[in-house]
Amino acid sequence: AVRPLKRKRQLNKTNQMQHSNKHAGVFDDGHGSRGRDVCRRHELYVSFRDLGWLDSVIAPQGYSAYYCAGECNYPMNSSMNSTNHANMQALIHLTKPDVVPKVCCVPTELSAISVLYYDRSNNVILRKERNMVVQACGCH
Amino acid sequence: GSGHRLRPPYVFPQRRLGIHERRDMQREILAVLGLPELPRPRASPAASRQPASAPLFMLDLYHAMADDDNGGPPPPHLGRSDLVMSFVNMVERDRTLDYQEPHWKEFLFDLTQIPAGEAVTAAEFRIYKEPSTHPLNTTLHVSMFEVVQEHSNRESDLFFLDLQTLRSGDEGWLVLDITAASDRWLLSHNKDLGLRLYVETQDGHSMDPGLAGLLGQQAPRSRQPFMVGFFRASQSPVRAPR
Repeated sequence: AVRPLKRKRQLNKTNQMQHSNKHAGVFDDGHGSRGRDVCRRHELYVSFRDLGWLDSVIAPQGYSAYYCAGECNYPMNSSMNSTNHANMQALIHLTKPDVVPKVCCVPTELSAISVLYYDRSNNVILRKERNMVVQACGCH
Repeated sequence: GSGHRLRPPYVFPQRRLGIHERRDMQREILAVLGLPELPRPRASPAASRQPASAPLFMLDLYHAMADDDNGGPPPPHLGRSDLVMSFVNMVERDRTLDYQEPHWKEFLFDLTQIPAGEAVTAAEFRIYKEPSTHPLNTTLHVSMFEVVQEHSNRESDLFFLDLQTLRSGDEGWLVLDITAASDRWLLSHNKDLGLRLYVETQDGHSMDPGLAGLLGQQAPRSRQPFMVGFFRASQSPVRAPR
């Protein structure tokens, strides 16, 4: 529970809380500091040609195997697409790191891919797989 | 809290996968993509071979599906389907000029590759029609039936599927709706699907489908008849991880 502050201290605290650097010595800000990357989408392409599948796979030529990686540390900015719950969990994790896990960098928006290929009887198959390609990442 | 220490950035352990591990990973990727097994190398087509009709049609569907994913208008049937399969008929039988009426053309399809648990949303039979001049400028009625049961001593039991009316001079792909046959083919999974096509003139006379301009297996590869089935998975299969 947050202890209610005295009025004078509250005013001072309000003025002092305008700058996040005020908390640098207490909280781990994680905004790309110390060389760490914030939660974001990373691009990776898997080529079906390199796998030798193009004899049977007509289209596409490969798969966009995007993935999410990076830090989700408090305080999180708007680019991290964090929910209110994630913000709260990140804050509580700082106080109870052994009990409350860190917020995860995960896909928040996924799209489908379609694959066109020959089956073992040389029938042509078109298959749509939903939730396959990461479009956006966020801290959840 | 207290005791905040600098946590080193997590570094994924990197090592080369062995040959068997790579093959296992490829099988896992294939399973997630819904592909049955590692693709076998296919004989590369001769340079003079035309692209076949079914792959051409399926490639158009693939692009239409990709446009749908990008926010375009959903094409017919694709909006409700996760899986589309095309089939080229393996056997074609004709009852034409050498026999008494009615004349017909029959196509047999092997449907054993349809995966279990797929619900049919639509099915079509596509056959190319060239302009016909015999008879000239007349109306033709093309009807499609499913061969339910063959008999040695009498006509086969047939189930009506679709009727299309066109002009003898028309040219292009004729699409017949055979969705009604899907209930039966899912029940008799190990049997071939037989489709029989009749052509009648306006005055009710049976006509050889070939003379009406309908092309069979002897047509150029890009104009051979084929069947298309649209499916939707009944439920997501649970995959046990290796």
